[in-house]
Amino acid sequence: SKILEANDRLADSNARKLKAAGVYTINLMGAPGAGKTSVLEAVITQLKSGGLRVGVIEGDITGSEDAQRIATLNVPVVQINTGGACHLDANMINEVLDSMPLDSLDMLIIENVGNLVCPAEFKVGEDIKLMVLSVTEGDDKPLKYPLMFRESAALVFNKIDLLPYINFNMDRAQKDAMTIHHEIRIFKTSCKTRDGVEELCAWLKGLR
Amino acid sequence: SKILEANDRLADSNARKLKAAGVYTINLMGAPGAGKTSVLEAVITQLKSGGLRVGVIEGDITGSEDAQRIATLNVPVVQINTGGACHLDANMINEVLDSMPLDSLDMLIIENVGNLVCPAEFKVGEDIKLMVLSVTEGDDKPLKYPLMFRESAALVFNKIDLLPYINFNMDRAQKDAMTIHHEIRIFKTSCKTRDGVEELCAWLKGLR
Ligand SMILES: Nc1nc2c(ncn2[C@@H]2O[C@H](COP(=O)(O)OP(=O)(O)OP(=O)(O)O)[C@@H](O)[C@H]2O)c(=O)[nH]1
Ligand SMILES: Nc1nc2c(ncn2[C@@H]2O[C@H](COP(=O)(O)OP(=O)(O)OP(=O)(O)O)[C@@H](O)[C@H]2O)c(=O)[nH]1
Ligand SMILES: [Mg+2]
Ligand SMILES: [Mg+2]
Repeated sequence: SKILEANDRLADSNARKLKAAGVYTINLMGAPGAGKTSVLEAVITQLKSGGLRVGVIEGDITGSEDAQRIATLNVPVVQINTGGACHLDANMINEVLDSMPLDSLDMLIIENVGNLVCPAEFKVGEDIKLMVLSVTEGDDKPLKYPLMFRESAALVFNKIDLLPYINFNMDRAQKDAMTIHHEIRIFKTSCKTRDGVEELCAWLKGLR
Repeated sequence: SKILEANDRLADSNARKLKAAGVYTINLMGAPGAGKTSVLEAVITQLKSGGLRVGVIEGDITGSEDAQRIATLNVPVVQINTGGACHLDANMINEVLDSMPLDSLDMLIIENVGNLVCPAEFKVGEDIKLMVLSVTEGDDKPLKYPLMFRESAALVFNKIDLLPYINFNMDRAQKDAMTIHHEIRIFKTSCKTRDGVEELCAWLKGLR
């Protein structure tokens, strides 16, 4: 479609700007409440202590709660309000890139709007997509919402501290995700107990 | 926009057809994995035993898992696959209405695609919208995704059996939902323990 073509061109221009500044960019996606901001909170402190300079762009329909949570970690963060759109697009990212100190960043993480569908269709200039799936959402999600699993380099099963209280078949969900996307990297985390956060951080550090 | 205007006209024509057949129609919405199908499973058995004749239209990106779950309850059900669209629209409903036995139904429940944003923008011919919010999604959702709360006649806080294991401020979430929509009806359910299912059924029965 014309919209996606125009978006892709602008995404490529964002990517060129980010590469020229030496910034590795991740498009973080997942359903509302999957734990995208919580995963960011869990990894940023650890990445910073390892010397990685991280910045964040927050995407939401409205409000700035997520950016305020990230701001307490003392990293550069900017909040985008889409005003109704259910996903970020390359134009929205293009408009705020100049307000980020790109020359003093190693990594930029863009938290997309909570939605398991449309964000996977719109490149914004990222190197990779990373998605979060809360185990409370159910083990049928890879088959029911396949696009984001297909597009993501890695999948974080989050809130694994809740597994004892729900019927979530991890084998089924993992198998289905890997059928949809053979090389998808899989992590399992709890932002409450910090289970799995080390492994995720080690992988993130190795991306640059 | 032209798209929404055309959609609304078709939604009104769906509504006329449903009213002529004496069918009360509910558009059931919520994020992926909020528990829309589980709430349906919990209420349909009870509504049926009360003599209410219920049919279901399932909306998903792909697959028929939800329709298969509902089919085990021995009620008329049809599965729509949107093929990528993140919401149902009036045209999709119009195309399947004739395959539902409308003259022998009292109530039609349309389960929309899991998404906390776009489904609230597209009327499909319903009398009311009913939304489900899992408490595992977080107490900030009304403020962050206000449209669906504004459009819904009632809000079901689901998975309340998980409250002891998470930080969910029910007062905050309820207050915010009611600030966004003063007359919203609020229910609290667990599809696991069946807490709150009676009250929800009583309200549903009273709608006709
Ligand atoms: N038990 C448990 N709760 C978690 C975990 N991670 C996040 N949560 C909770 O899940 C809810 C949503 O977390 P967020 O990090 O705000 O989710 P999000 O994906 O950023 O949500 P949106 O940006 O609104 O789409 C909050 O109540 C968190 O406290 C976890 O690992 N375990
Ligand atoms: N503990 C608990 N789990 C629940 C409850 N309701 C639903 N679940 C679980 O939540 C997951 C998702 O439930 P579904 O009913 O499939 O959710 P849905 O909103 O229909 O999901 P989609 O149609 O895929 O968007 C499943 O694993 C259910 O077993 C509840 O009240 N308590
Ligand atoms: Mg967030
Ligand atoms: Mg469902």
